[in-house]
Amino acid sequence: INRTSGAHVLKPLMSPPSREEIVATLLDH
Amino acid sequence: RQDLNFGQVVADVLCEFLEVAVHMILYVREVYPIGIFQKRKKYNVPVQMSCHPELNQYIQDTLHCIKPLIEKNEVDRVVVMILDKEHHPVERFVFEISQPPLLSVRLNVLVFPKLPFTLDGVSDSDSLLSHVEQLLRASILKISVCDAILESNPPGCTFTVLVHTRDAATRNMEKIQVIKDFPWIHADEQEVNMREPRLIPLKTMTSDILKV
Repeated sequence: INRTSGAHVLKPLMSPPSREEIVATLLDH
Repeated sequence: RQDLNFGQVVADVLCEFLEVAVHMILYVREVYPIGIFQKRKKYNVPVQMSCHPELNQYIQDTLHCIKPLIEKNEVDRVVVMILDKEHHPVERFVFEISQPPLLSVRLNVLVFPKLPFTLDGVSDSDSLLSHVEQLLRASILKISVCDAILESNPPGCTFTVLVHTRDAATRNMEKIQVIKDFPWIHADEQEVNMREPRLIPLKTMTSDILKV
């Protein structure tokens, strides 16, 4: 399962909203 | 016949499945509060989908970018990685993707969806699509109960999606950057691998059009 090195792997630069951000949005509503 | 890009159809089916799978993983593994999830029906089973616009957009953008690579059979696997507060990987959901050898043979069945008919009146394409739906349903159900065999993750986890490409990622960088404000970067080695991972196979789907 670890056979692919980092050289073959892409990821989005941006992170998804954090749990805290989402909780804050919920509280706002 | 020439207008339909079969790779596109497979990528559509797969990305739709991955979208549901990502939502289910985030729900089951409690990455986000359960209050942001709503019960929906997909593949004829109940699923939990987020109703948080920002999170949904993030998941959609991610999959929208991956789709062109899947269409060209350039994705080896898609990984939903759960990270702890310090951004260390704690859990990975790995979707290994390959095109089955029958793909080219089956082309015509989907292009002419109602032909040929079998004796009981069900076309080959109907049974093919029904078979695919059954497999997708079974996989979603497996994800929905996977917490029973997994340990709890630490509080405050987040997630990321990794795309393992068949060729070096640099070659695919342009193809994946299809949304202007959603840039992609190479993942670092420590983000990809985990120390002493334990592997739990969840489900294998093998059909004439996709193998996951």
